[in-house]
Amino acid sequence: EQILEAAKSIAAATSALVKSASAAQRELV
Amino acid sequence: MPVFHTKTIEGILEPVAQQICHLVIMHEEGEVDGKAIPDLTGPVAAVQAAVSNLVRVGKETVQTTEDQVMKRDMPPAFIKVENSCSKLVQAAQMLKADPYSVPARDYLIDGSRGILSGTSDLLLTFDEAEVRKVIRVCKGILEYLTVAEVVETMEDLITYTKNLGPGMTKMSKMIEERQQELTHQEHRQMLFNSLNTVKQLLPVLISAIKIFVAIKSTHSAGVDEAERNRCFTFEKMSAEISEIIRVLQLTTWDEDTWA
Repeated sequence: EQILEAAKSIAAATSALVKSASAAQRELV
Repeated sequence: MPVFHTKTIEGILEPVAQQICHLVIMHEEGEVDGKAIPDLTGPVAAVQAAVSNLVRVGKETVQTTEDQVMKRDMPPAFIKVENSCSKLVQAAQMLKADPYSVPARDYLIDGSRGILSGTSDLLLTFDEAEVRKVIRVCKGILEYLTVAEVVETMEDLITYTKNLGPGMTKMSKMIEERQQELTHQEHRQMLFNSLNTVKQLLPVLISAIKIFVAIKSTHSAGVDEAERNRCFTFEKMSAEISEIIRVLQLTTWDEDTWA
């Protein structure tokens, strides 16, 4: 379970990062 | 879009995979006159903390597990995730210096992809270890089925049935849970069919042994026929459990390649 929880938090953190990076690009597109 | 092997892995990684895909498309479309990307130091630090946590938990798991394959396969996944995280840190630093930096965007995308791929490798390694636990139970049942050939008295048959029952229940439960987890419809169906056949054959095997024991103990005619019948049922059950073991080890990639 610990591994799954740790993987979930990586996925969430990466999601947040990609979201912030995409936010800037979205205006353009 | 990658196809994830189990629903658990899919639930964790699918959203990120979608977003990275989206970012790549935007990056390619907007590459020339892309807008400045805001300071990502904060979000990258959060990824870094999550990566450290995953590696810490993973290393603890590697320490405590007896599964030698997992001990071997997990460390490379840690390295992949840590290296990818370094790329994200570099991307954040480059973007802080130059928010329009195209190399920084490449680092950002490579790093995100690497995190996704490394986390997927890690989850698959963990999942394969879970599958090996199910296979160990299946192999235990396979071995115990061979005992059917030496059951020659009713007392033996009672003992045999008492021992085989709980093992079969445990195996069925583990396979049914595994079947629910798989994203590959064909694999699910194959497991379902084979497990059903095994469940149907169990009472047939017990009665075949019973008939053999009864005829043998009264020295009536037909012992050979009863022995052949018992042997046929035993072999059919063994073949189905071997098929279950084969399907459990298939990954989505195998099936597609085979197709």
